[in-house]
Formats: sequence, structure tokens, C-alpha cells
Amino acid sequence: GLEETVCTAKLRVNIGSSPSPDIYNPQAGRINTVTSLDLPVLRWLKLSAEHGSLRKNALIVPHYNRNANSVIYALKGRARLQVVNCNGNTVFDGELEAGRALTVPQNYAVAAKSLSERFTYVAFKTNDRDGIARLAGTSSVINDLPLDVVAATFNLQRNEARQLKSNNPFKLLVPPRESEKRASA
Amino acid sequence: SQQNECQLERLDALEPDNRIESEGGLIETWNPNNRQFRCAGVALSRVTLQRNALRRPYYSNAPQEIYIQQGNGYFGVVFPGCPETFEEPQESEQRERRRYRDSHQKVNRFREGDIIAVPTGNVLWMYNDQDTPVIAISLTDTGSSNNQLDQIPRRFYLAGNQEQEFLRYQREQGGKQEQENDGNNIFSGFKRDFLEDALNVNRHIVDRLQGRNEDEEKGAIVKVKGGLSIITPPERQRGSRQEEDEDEKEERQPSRRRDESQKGESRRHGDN
Repeated sequence: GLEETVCTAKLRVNIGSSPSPDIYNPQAGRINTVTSLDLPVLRWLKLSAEHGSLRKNALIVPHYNRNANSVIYALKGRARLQVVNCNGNTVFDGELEAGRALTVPQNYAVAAKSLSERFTYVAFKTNDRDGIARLAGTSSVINDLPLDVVAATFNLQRNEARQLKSNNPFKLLVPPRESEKRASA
Repeated sequence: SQQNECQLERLDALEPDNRIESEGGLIETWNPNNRQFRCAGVALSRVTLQRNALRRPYYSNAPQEIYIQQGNGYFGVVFPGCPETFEEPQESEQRERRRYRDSHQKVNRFREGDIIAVPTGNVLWMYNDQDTPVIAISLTDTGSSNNQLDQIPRRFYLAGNQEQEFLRYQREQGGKQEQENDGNNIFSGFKRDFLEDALNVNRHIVDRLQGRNEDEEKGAIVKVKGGLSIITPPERQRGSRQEEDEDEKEERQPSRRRDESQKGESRRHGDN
């Protein structure tokens, strides 16, 4: 019966040391998510989670959670985070270090850059099928707009709009620049 | 929400009470703090787009339903993570190497009487390519479970530094003083170096993105000089067999709208 199904529901999944991350770039880091697709009981709870690990100077491009609030808890290392509200105001521009938590409300834009060799975090999200929208890089919302709409929207020449649409080949995690890599070595 | 919000003894038919003019049109809003709207958990606005006016892309913290009262034009709703399914056609291989081929997500045509559904957090833009002004009534369902913020409708603009249509009520609600940067776009709060790294573009483009250029006071609706060139299939006229046949031919090869676009025809590949 139904109660037996509920009683034996799978309640555990490991995202901290998963050998198969959802997003991976050896030079930038990895991100793993658990949603109700991975752990069906989360559909009931309407929650999901994300675990991320960033290399030094790697960047998570500006993005926002479409349908969830998010609480980011730093596990290891430190990173610089910026969060922007709907008025374009910077509501957080600072370091997040191990043991601290930062709330990022739904639709607020956030970006992060790792300041230590390895910045690791877990983010709790208040939707079991959370989705993010990227504001930069491949498959970002800018990429998904027609070229002329981008040019008119940002008051750019068409060749500048092209650069905006195509210059960053990365999706979410951007590796450090060569100069930053050399400096940290 | 406050108690007894829906204990309404009297209802009123309301007109919009706030008006923001832009270079290419007008946005009017009804006060979402009015008890009627608070009870229903919705916010209402009315947008007027003049010819060649583009409503700059924005997203909202709640789902929207838009009714087109008058006019017709183009709109796009960006579904984050979905593929760009509208592509410019290929030209000869030599020219192809040099030329940038644009691609983007689906673009739709709207006309009078249409309802447009916009999911929470999805980016919307609209454009009027006709002489008749477009008038669109938009309802934002702030009481939806998809909105995990408070009941204030919020617009997150990707560009410009215009006043937000619901910002005034946000201030009233929170008793908050006007901040120096209020009315800027979602990129303007990031530091330049973050954006330069994230987008891999120069400072000039970042400044434009952040609305720092001097002439950046055109508002949420801008005029597009010479009109937009968008990849769309030709519009179908009902009842015309010949045109339908032509459409069918063209639909296999969406072409870029404008003279320049008509020149090239795709090379057909027989390879697998």
C-alpha cells in the first residue's frame, strides 16, 4: 500500500563526494545538485540542494534562482560573493568564509569568485525542482535573445552585441585567467 | 499578509494611479497595496508601446498573464537552459567562415486579443513593429506559490536605469528612503571586474550593460532606430492556399527579416 511506499522511501543521497558531478570543469571546479528527480521524497518537502567546489580565482557567473530562495553555507575556504536586488543595488559584496551562511532571495542575482585554493559550499533551495538562469556565458539569457534585441537593449553596436553573446565560451564556471593562474602558482 | 485583508465591505472600479513615461512608450500601474489587489494577491499594469518600441527584457518574481488589448508585434520569453532554436541560414562556405550566425530562442508574433503567459523568472521582451500602438494589460500573480518573496511585484530589468513601475509602492510598503541607485538594472550592482571576467568583454561594453553611458535615460521602453531585424518565419495569412504553400517552403528555412537576409539560400547537405 501507499504507507509502505512512504515508510521505505529513499531518504539519503550523497552529493558531497559524488564521482559524477553535474557541472564540471577541471580548471574551475564542480557542482552537484540533488532535486526531486534524484531523491523523490524532496518533491514532498519542496526542497533541493547544491554542493559546489571552486578552484582558486574561478568564477561562478552572475545568475539567479528562478523559483527558489537559497541559503549558501560555506564548508571550506572563502569566496567573494556579490548579490544584487531588483533595484540594481548591491545588497552583499563581501567574503563568505567557512561556517557562515548567506541567504540569496529568489530572483536576486549572485556571482562568486573563490579566494582560496578550494572553496566548498552547500546551498539549500526552497524548491524541489529549482532552476537557475545565467546572466553571462553560453546559454545565458543574453545568448537566448536575438542579436538586434541585445544591441537595442544595451545600446550597443551590432559587433559589440556579438561579443556580448559569444565571447565567454563557458556556461556557469569560468576558470581563472592565465595571469591569475601564474600568480597563484 | 495582514489579517482581515479580504473582509471587504465595498469594492471600487480603479484606474491606474502611477504613470512612467519612456522614450518608446508608457507604463501605468495600479497600486498593489490597495486592499482589493492585496486580497486577490495580484498586481496590475498597462503598457503602451509606440511604433518601433522595444520593451527591454525583464523578469518577475511571480507568473504573469498579459492580454493584448490593441496592436500586434513580436515577443520572446526566454526559458533558461533551453536551446536556441531560431538560427540564421547558412551561406556559402567561404562567407560562412567570416560571418557570425546569430541564433536565439523562439520569437512569437502577438496580435489583438491574445493572452501571453510568462512563467516566474523567465525573461520577457516585446516589440511593436506596426503603426498602431500596442496596449497590453498585465496581471502579476504575487499570491502564486511560485513567488517565494513577499507580495510586492518586482521587476528585474536586464538593462537601463529607469524607474521600476512598482518601486514606488515598494517604498511605501517598507517605509524605505529612496536609495541612490534605485532604478538601476540587475547588472549595475556587480563590480566591473566581476562582469569583465564573467562576460569576457571590455569595460566599454560593461559600462553599457550597467547603464553607465551618458545617454542612458530612455526608460524601460526604447525606440529602435530603423527597426529590429529578427529571425522569424513569415506570417501566415489564413485562407490563402498559395501563401500557405509559400510559407511551408519558407518554414523549412526560417529567414532573416530584412532585405539583406533575402539574398542567401542555404546549401543543402546530403551527408549524414
